[in-house]
Amino acid sequence: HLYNNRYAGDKVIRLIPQTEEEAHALKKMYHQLKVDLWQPGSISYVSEGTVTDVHIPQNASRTLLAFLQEAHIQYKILIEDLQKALENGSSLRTQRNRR
Amino acid sequence: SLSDYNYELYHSLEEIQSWMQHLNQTHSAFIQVFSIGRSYEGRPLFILKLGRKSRAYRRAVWIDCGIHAREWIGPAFCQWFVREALLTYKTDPAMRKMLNHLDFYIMPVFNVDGYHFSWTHDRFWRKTRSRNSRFRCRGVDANRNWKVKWCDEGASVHPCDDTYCGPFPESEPEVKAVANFLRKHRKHIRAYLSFHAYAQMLLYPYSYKYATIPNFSCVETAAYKAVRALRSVHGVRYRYGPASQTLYVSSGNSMDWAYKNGIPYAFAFELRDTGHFGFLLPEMLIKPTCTETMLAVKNITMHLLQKCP
Repeated sequence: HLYNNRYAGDKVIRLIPQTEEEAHALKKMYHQLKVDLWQPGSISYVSEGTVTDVHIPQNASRTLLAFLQEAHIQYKILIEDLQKALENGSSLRTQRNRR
Repeated sequence: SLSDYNYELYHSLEEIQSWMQHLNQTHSAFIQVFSIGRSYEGRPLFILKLGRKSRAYRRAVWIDCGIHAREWIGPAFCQWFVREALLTYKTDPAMRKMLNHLDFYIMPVFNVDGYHFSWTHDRFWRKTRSRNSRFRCRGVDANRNWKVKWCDEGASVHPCDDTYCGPFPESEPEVKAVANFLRKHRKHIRAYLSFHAYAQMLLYPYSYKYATIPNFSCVETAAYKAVRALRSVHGVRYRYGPASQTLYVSSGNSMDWAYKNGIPYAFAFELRDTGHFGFLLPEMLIKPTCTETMLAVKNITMHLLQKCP
């Protein structure tokens, strides 16, 4: 596996906070979980209506998803398993060369 | 040969640098490869000068890709641009005119250390790889390190953040090297184009403030025509406008710096997609992405050549 399979189980989740309260809660959670923010470029940009895409490791995704469900914050899972997405997007030749 | 290199795959830094050196040897009538400095980890910063060789004074266009390491479609497009330019010089009147009248300075991989690191360790690395003596975190956001409202809104003072602006402007040797080059050649560089991902946008200044640039008319028209041309290829929609309004406010970025330093037409592309694959744009989408972007870049270049002062 590429990158020693480190991204197995990682997810990319899209959230669009509908209120400033939701945005504030998300920002706090992002800081706590030290998420990898795909967009926007910085947590400081997150506000009401901002499209945020976060890459979250497998062990933290349960915490985040539980929080989102409890707070009734809508979300969409863009990438269910980042390792699979990574390997599906590369040709076999590229993967072989890189390994 | 051009046909042996697969432009529909992502390539490692070493492969890209070998490709550049190969073109330097085989297409010397159009290409000259040289280094403008060294990265933090000591790698050469190669530029590819593309254009029909001439001693006459010519205007130039600067193109850079890969300021952010994980945005691999950027370097893929830079390579595609060079290939298309060489392949279509004889058959495409617009390309022939561009290469006869302009020099293109192309930096296929701006953030060479970060790009290499994203290939070998962390696919989603964004910053450079410089070290910080006081913190364990490495790297500076190379698009927050320019001296234009440096480290203001949209940048972070903390070294562990992905938008860390650095200890001071142009602290990163990569940024310093490019800034020095652009300063030296600013009198004949007419356009600055920087390629990022992902958002499907064509942006122009300002990014650091909400204000209209003085030459808005020509810039806006060029952007409109470019996204219209881009959409004509595969129907993909790009938004366009000032970066501060279309994307978000960010200070210390290269596009604003280029504009402030006298390059009148500065643009930043955010290439495909809008989040379905994000940074993991599959290799099978390199061709359609690059084909449509190529048309947009040609449009911008021709518009600036013919219609703008």
